[in-house]
Amino acid sequence: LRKGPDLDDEFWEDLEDTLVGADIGATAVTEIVDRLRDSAARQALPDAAAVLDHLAGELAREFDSDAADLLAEGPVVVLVVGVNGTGKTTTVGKIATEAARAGRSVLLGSGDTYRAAAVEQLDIWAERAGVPVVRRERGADPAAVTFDTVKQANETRPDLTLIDTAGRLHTSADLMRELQKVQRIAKRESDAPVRSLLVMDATTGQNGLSQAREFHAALDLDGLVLTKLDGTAKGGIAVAVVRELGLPIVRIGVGESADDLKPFVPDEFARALVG
Amino acid sequence: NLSQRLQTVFAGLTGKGRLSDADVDAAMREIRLALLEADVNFRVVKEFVARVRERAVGADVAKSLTPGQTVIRIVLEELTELLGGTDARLVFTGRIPGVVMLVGLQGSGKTTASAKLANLMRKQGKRPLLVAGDVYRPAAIDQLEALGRELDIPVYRGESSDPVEIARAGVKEAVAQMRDVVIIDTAGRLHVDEEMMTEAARIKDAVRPDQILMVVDAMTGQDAVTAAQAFSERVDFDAVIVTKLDGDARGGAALSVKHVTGKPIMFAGVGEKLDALEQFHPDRMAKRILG
Ligand SMILES: Nc1nc2c(ncn2[C@@H]2O[C@H](COP(=O)(O)OP(=O)(O)OP(=O)(O)O)[C@@H](O)[C@H]2O)c(=O)[nH]1
Ligand SMILES: Nc1nc2c(ncn2[C@@H]2O[C@H](COP(=O)(O)OP(=O)(O)OP(=O)(O)O)[C@@H](O)[C@H]2O)c(=O)[nH]1
Ligand SMILES: [Mg+2]
Ligand SMILES: [Mg+2]
Repeated sequence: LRKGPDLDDEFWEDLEDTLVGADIGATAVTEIVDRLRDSAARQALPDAAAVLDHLAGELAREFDSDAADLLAEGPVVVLVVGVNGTGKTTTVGKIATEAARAGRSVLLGSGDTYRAAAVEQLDIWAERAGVPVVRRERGADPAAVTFDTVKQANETRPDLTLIDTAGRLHTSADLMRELQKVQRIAKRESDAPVRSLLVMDATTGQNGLSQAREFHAALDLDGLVLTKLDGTAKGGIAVAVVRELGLPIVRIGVGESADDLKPFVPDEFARALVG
Repeated sequence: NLSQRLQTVFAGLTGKGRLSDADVDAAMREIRLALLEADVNFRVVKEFVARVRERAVGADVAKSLTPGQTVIRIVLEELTELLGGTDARLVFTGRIPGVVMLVGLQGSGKTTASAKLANLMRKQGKRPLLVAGDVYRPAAIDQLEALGRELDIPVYRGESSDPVEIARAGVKEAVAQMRDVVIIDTAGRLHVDEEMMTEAARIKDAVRPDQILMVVDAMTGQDAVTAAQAFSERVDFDAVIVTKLDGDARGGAALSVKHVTGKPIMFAGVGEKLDALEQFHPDRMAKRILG
């Protein structure tokens, strides 16, 4: 994107391309750029740099930077959900590590009783973070693991309980029902409040909006985590999701190690989107 | 959907004669939007729409079709052609064992696809050996071993912590166990991770696979092109497996990857079970992309 002085047609087209290329979505991009051209004219923005600054500011404002950190509101039980492969288990491990380092007590629930070696994978993260994990054998009812985890949390009262769940497509009615049952059991049995966190992959395109809508309709989500922002994808789909559902982005994932979890900073995120 | 939108665009036409530039402009806008909504890369969309425009302007509106139907047919034909022929198959040189290597971004479905391929090959009369080349992800090797046990297909895990060495040893093991095809699962990696891309190239050089398959998640957005181009340059994969097509992602990434790298799409992953692998059908994918 040329940052030179001219706000000519080529500049506006290039800007549309940049935003579409960031997965913000063609229709949203047209609205955003139309409004921006209008602002640029009315405010007599002098050059491309000024326009991009203004845009980054507008985009950053879509995100609520004053949202309380739901991971720090302890004691709290957090269900970690999302479609297959987005980084849920890894994110649970990272959050557990962050909380443990901050001196908070953590309990993990190995709620993915379906996928091969899912329990083993979370075991390794639990060990790395130095936190206990509740589990059952592969094939057990995830509601049973949830029940066990919440029972233990009620007894030991950790600041943060994280329940990992199996990846599932939002289009599978059975699997979404299973997740609702997990949430229902957790809320029924838990003394601490139960929150739901959707983990989304930053490389996801427009289907991410459909995912977020369905998970939100099923569970009434409390927050999002956007992973794999260490790649080249900008995660613009989060703009569409937050515009529509108004959820806070609680953390971002920027790598595969325990330390690769960062707070979500709207200004930084918006800057990266406008390139 | 696109058909309905095009009907609206052409509502004023009398349905005979040729399509004018103005008629086509409005139609091209709708097609562009539909493809972007389906996650086709914006550069690929520009080229594609230019191609469709050429065919649409002056297109004879056939007596039996409405103008909207004429344009849709052009779009479907062009999409199907771009998505490639239906004959993309695994090709082995005849060297024993044959070697297949899977690569791709994190979480795309490689380990699952490795097992699915092994399952398919055994049904085709081969004796596959799975090789656990991911030494990084916690319990990745356990995952592949569990899948192997489920299928009753052997999995080689090696003693080394170097995936290049594991791949080499895996091929030797296949010879020793008289397995005739080796399927190497590798770790998910970012195309911008220099070290990991070099590792992938080194695994390739060490075992000279007959086929390298890039595994791409159907819900990937605009970034699919950047990643695929980089993998094509560094690893020169032969074909693509698109996964998670059992969901409702339109899958435009498939078109982008095919168009930009020229590599055929060989298989479609359509579920988590180990028999959920299908031959890729370009005509079905074209309809899906158009919504
Ligand atoms: N580069 C990068 N990779 C990540 C990030 N988060 C997770 N991953 C990787 O993504 C892959 C999938 O992570 P998982 O934690 O297994 O994902 P999941 O959502 O639990 O997957 P399922 O349980 O199978 O649905 C792994 O290779 C992780 O290391 C991230 O922020 N950056
Ligand atoms: N619904 C559906 N899920 C799939 C498909 N292919 C893989 N999965 C799921 O996607 C998730 C990730 O699959 P993996 O095979 O672990 O992915 P991977 O590419 O090996 O991941 P990394 O090794 O961490 O990069 C798992 O939950 C799989 O069950 C598919 O075609 N459909
Ligand atoms: Mg998981
Ligand atoms: Mg894997």
